[in-house]
Amino acid sequence: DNSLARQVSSLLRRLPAIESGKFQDDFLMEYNDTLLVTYLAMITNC
Amino acid sequence: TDAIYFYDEANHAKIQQQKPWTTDPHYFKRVKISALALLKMVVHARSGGTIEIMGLMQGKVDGNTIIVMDAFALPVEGTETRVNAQADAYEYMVDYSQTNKQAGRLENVVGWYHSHPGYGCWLSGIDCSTQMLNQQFQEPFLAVVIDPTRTVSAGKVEIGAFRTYPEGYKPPSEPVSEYQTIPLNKIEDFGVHCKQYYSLDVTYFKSSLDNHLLDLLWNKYWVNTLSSSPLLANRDYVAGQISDLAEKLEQAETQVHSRMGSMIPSKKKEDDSQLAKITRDSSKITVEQVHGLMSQVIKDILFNSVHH
Amino acid sequence: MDIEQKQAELIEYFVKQAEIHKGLSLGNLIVEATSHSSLFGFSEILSVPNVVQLQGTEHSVYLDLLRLFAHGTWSDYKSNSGRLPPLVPDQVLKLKQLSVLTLAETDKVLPYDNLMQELDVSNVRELEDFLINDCMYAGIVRGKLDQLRRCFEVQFAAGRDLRPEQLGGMIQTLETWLNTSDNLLHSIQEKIKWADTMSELDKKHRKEVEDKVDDIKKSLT
Repeated sequence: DNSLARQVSSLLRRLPAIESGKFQDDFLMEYNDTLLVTYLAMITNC
Repeated sequence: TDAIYFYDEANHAKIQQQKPWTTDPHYFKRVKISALALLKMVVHARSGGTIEIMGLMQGKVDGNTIIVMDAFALPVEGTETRVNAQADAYEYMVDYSQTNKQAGRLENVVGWYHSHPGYGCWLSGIDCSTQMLNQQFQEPFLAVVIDPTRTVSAGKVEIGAFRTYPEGYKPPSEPVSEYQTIPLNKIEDFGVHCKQYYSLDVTYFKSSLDNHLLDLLWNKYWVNTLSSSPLLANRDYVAGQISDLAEKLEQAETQVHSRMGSMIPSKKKEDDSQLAKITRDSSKITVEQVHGLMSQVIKDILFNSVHH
Repeated sequence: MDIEQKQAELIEYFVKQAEIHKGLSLGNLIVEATSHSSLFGFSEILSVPNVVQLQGTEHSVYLDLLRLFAHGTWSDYKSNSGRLPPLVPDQVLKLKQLSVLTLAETDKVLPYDNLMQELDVSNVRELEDFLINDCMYAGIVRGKLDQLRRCFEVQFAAGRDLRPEQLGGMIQTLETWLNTSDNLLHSIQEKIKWADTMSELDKKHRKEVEDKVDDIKKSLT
């Protein structure tokens, strides 16, 4: 099915959805912030 | 599914005549809200930002269920800081209701809604007195509270529907309602009045047209869901929650210290329960954050790790 | 994928026409198909037996032309223009549109300089008009023009006809994606199991502590 093949090809071309150094930095910053909040919550619990 | 949208005037007149709610303060048990009314109320509440907004709901009664068909905003600002902001809008409400009837909308006003941005769905002192007044002169009347801030952070509509008891009525012991975090600056108001009202079960309904329109929006909904992140959208709200938590901790700490100094035996139980609440609040905050992070990690693995 | 829905009827029409035409009239049909403003997929027409039989005849240039529109670019045409029929303006426009899709296959950010060189466009204004009017409005691409960085950020690009050698890569990517999703699912299930186990342990521990408290209270009384 040529139409389906064209659609799959178009979809796969969108991968990876986002890939840049800045995104990676933001992503890891959010990650660390959340881990820190979790750590604070554990300290509060204790 | 669309039969609910038909207005039965005779049935309405009969119920108005019987007034079953006068003999049973707990008569109304359920609320059904239309998708249209819900969307309008949530969008209106979101538009207010951190300011409380207020509006009215139109609908009808079916047995012990109040059915909310539509809602409209009132041109008033702030509710918690003023006594019964509704008073400013009486003229507007009368005009609106009359014009509605002329336009063929037969439903009456069945209640009011207002927002509690960031501090949960319950009735404060002013809310209780406003609702009791409404239940004296405008029955059947319902109070709905929406928290737009928590709606965003929880990813589902934070909404509560309430009815107050008559003055002096002693309600039967209520089942413990779901725990919710109350900010320090509201905690007094929350505790004092919670015996004066009860909450009703809220369900929603939509018409076949609503179904069709929502189906058409399905793709857009998914794109928005996948491309948004609670970690980013709720930064201010989470920061506010954590600072509220810090205040509560300090308050608990001073109480513990002051108790230690004096001879009065410490109300250990109360401090415990207060500290227990604080730890629950902090766990709740971090669980929401971890959920947000988990969805980010899952999306990153699914959509960013495969290379064409 | 509304571009595919839009052109589905057109493809069906031209396939049916190709099945009943031969020789020069089939050649004219190919010119008509490659000039049509809403048609961007040509594999179906290429696989019609009458079209394949053009190979080796005096009209095989039209088969080459159709292959060019299925997989080629404007640069390919320029380097082979001697062996191909001259293009009418509509065909030139379409081949340039298809060239943008080919460029978007490898990169998500297309610098203006590359685009201008690839499409024989002399200035930015002309390039942006082409991208907006003839690509975005046609629905074959969606994206953002970044004037400051002089580039076109592609968010969506319609798929071109697949060259035979591309199929393997596509299947490979889909398999990788499937494995990634499966692994993710398994690790989520493992995490859920781990969380359940930990909460059981936590409950047990809490129970033990409470029992101990009760014992001590009893021994005190």
